[in-house]
Amino acid sequence: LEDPPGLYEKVEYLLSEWVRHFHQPGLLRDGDKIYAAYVARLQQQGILKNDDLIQRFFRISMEMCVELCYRTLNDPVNGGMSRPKCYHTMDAFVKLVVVLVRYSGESSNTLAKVNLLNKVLLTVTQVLLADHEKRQVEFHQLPYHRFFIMILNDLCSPDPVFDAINFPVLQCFCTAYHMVRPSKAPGFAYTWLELISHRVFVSKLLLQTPQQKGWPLFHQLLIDVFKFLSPFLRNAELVKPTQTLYKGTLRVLLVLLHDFPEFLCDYHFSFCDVIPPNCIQMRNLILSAFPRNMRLPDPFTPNLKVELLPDIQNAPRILPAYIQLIIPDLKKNLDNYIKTRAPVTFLQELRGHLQISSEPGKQYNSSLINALVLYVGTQAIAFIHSKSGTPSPTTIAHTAHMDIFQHLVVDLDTEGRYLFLNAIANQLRYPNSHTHFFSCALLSLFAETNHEAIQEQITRVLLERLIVNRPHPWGLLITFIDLIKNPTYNFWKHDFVHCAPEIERLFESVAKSCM
Amino acid sequence: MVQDHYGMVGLLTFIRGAETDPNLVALALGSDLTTLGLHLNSPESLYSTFSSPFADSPSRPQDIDYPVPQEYLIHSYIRDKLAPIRLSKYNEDLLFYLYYTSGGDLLQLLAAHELYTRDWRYHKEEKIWITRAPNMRPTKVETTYEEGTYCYFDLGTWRKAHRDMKVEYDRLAERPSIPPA
Amino acid sequence: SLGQDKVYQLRMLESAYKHMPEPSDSEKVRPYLQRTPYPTPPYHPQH
Repeated sequence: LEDPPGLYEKVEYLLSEWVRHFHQPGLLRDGDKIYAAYVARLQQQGILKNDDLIQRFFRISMEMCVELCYRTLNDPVNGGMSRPKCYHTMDAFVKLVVVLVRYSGESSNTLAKVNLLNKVLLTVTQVLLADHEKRQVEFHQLPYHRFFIMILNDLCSPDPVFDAINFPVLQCFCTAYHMVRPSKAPGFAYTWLELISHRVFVSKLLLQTPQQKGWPLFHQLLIDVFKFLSPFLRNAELVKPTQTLYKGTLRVLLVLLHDFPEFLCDYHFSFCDVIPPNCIQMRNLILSAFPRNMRLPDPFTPNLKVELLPDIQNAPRILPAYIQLIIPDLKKNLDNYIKTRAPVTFLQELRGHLQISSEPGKQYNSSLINALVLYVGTQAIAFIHSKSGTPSPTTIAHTAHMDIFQHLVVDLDTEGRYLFLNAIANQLRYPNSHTHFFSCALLSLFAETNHEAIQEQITRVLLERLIVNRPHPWGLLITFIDLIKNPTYNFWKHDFVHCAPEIERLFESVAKSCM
Repeated sequence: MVQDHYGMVGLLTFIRGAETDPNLVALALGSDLTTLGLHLNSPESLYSTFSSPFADSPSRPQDIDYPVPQEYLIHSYIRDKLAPIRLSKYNEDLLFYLYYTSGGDLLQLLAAHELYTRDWRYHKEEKIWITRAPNMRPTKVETTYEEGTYCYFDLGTWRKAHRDMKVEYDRLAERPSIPPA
Repeated sequence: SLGQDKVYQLRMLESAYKHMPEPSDSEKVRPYLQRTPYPTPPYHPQH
């Protein structure tokens, strides 16, 4: 809808007045007085009369600040001063927003403040998206970058008013960031990654918000960047811009691995669901996370008895709930088969549930495969524990759960089998009940099969995860070490181990470092 | 053997391809993550000094904004009274501080230039600033080197100390060239 | 192959790559001692 006549000029005048106030020396000393007088002025001018006018005020103000930044950046006369000039305007506008949020409603009315902030952030995202759509390759991220960073800093500074609404403030930011995620505004992608990984944002969300309430919000933002990168990474041909964003994402993951490994532990399943299978190092990075209070036994310890480690009794947390990924009908039949091993036709029909097309490379619903594998595995662990047992190649053999795995590994074609084996290998992490079970399951599949092709693919899935640069998940190492050292598996007798000099050298080199 | 992408032959083809195409390496074989500019073995948190996903070093202390009491923010009152920066007026302690905390910045070069003017020389191999010890001539002076007792600035203890050294002249950095502006 | 929307996204990413965010974009204005990035010789400590 059209802006009311005269509103644009009124906003322009008021905004210019504010920018002058902001940069005058007396602001520090007389801040409260100046703010109160300005808010009264806005009220007097009718700007704060209703939600519609407030929103228009912010939208027009933001558009003006953005326009000014574009003019400044594009003016060759400014040279090296163009960025500071942009900061000059944007910082003033940010301060105006912060003042209005602070003075919105009574001091105890947190809802009014959060609502106003939400309105402002959503308005700014709409301005961004419209600008991005209009200017296309001429879009410049600077004004929006400056806005989001400065307002975040101000709202997260120690302050009794903002401390009381800290979590709702973070929620507003997460909502806004999600709206301008890279797939919606790819021209903003680099800044977006910088915003979500800013030290203030990360520490507030992952560390300072109690009961880990910030974790699901940050999880969503990481999923956003993985989903954006995924199609480009899948092609394995990285142009410099994509490589830069990918490398930036790796840095963010390294910070999380170092400072918040429990976060990566909890959400590993959903991250691996969206990371393409060929991004092995990125996936390994996530899978190698382990709780900070845990001491990992050296996987190269001779005669390491994994089944005796106390940690393998403990089940890891898997977030968010993945069982919803399994279609209810399939789950019902799956539960029935696990309980009764009937009907036999269930196994024959299973592949049909997983296959969604006949196009090579896209035949299968990999999310469903991942969820199915994890669900069957967790059911198997619960079953074995109920029999007071510990998962081992002996105890897991001949269970309904392994029936399902063994059937799938034979029935699926090479593409499906690769995805299926990846789903198992994605559970080889730090010492816990899932790592132990899935390690036994994978080795059992290797030992029990008559098909060398299956053994070859199991080896391929493990080897490709080992030949990348570090880090390597603990569970991956102990599984591979067992595979090459344990005479049960007769590993070195297989032809595929010696199929080419490079492969042979690879195995020898990996085995050397393992032995 | 499995003949398509999903077996050992597929992996081998990929490995061979990766020998000539760095793009293929980046994803699957990966890179050395210790070269991304993060101190991965640091006992301190990384997020607190994380500069940017696109920076290859952590933030310098002076770049990390921190909320301070409003009373400390006096710049707008005194900005017209502040003297311009003149390195020639500062003592060596401050020069060393500016040098070591301004890596990759013009200020580092200016501090190095001023230290050079005060007869300090940067030893490129030892990575220390040295100067002849006061009142102590070198014990040996040749065309390409000299020997004696030298004063050096110890970054670890943040003070000057002495040591006997043989100083090869070609290991010393030249006077830094400052851009004209 | 990439779909049309992905081709568009890549094009936008490539144009954004030409003006990446700078460190000062995320920092408060420091009028007295601003950043002045300069390629110092590599033997001087860079970080």
